[in-house]
Amino acid sequence: LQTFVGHQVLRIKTRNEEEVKKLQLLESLEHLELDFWRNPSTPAHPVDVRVPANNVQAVKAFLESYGIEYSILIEDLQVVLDQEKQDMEYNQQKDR
Amino acid sequence: SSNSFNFGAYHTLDEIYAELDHLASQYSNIVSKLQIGESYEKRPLYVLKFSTGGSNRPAIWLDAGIHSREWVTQASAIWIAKKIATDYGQDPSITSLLNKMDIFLLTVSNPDGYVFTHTTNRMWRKTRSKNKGSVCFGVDPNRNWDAGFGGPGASKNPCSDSYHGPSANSEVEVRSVVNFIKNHGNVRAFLTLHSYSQLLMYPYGYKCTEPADYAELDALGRAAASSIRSLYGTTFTVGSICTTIYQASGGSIDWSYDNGIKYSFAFELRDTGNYGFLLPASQIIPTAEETWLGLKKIMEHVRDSPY
Repeated sequence: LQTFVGHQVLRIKTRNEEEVKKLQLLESLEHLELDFWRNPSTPAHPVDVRVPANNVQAVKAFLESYGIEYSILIEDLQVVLDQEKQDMEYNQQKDR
Repeated sequence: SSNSFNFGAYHTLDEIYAELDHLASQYSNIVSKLQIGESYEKRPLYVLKFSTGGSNRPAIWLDAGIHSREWVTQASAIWIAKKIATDYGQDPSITSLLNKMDIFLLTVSNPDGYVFTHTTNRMWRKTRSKNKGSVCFGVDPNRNWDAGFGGPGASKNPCSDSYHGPSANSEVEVRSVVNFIKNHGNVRAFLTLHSYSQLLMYPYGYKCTEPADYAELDALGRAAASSIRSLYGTTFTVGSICTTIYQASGGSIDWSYDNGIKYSFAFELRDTGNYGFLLPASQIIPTAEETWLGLKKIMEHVRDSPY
């Protein structure tokens, strides 16, 4: 089972087309192994991206260097997944 | 007892398929289960048919969870299936709808991906087909339809999460739906449930021009969004795929619209702002309830607006 310890999901808010273009550039950097849950499109829509643990600093540095606003949507993805699994097990017991 | 199925929880594919059997058995007067094909890994693709009789009636197509990791869509579909079954004979609107039209509901559009999310990689969103000449598996099934195939917003890289596949309809999961709808020949609405970001979209995605029925689709989309909002205040943005999010080719509602199904809509379900598509199980029923109101608004319009 693949785990996601330390993976963060960032919510990025763009202010203009220029920042959207910067995120589209980020999207094209395959070595960062980013998983865009919401792709960069227009400034009106936030972008959500899952960042593997070992690339979190690089992505944050990229955003900060361009002054692009972001927040952490999910601090540690595995914690959320563990909670989900726990909920499922609880519900299965309830079924029985 | 299968009566204990918990609609407010996430379930494995086997549990979901068992519940389809249960619904078909409990509501056998209007519900039946059909197999429309099988996935790449040979899992059956089941649709629930809601029908009060008659042959080749006009029909509404509804599918859920083409991107397998968005579990709340599959879960909502199961809840909605139960809702349709129980409302028939009780709710005059649903009763009149089913007295005139059939509903086909594909609860798990990408069963291989769904199983893979449960067993191996919770973040998986593609099919599980083998890509010739690549170490990467799978195709984004919502870039694989024959609608501007291979155009903007889809990747030609088999390792990408938005890989469009080697050719349109290369994925058996997509091809099975296409064949079913073409063979049926009388589908009047194509509704697809995705998650997340609270959007209600109509064509087009592969191009940024308005569809011929823009005014009607936009007004209907706004009415449906208003219905959704009426329950818990969840606000949906309404518009074409291209203007609402981004240009994306090979999507299902573009294919359905270009093949004569005027009422083609994609729902992106609720986003609480904390979990993305990993909504806590406690959010399933509220999501399904509000989504149902939006679906119902569209279905009523389809019922009352033959074309």
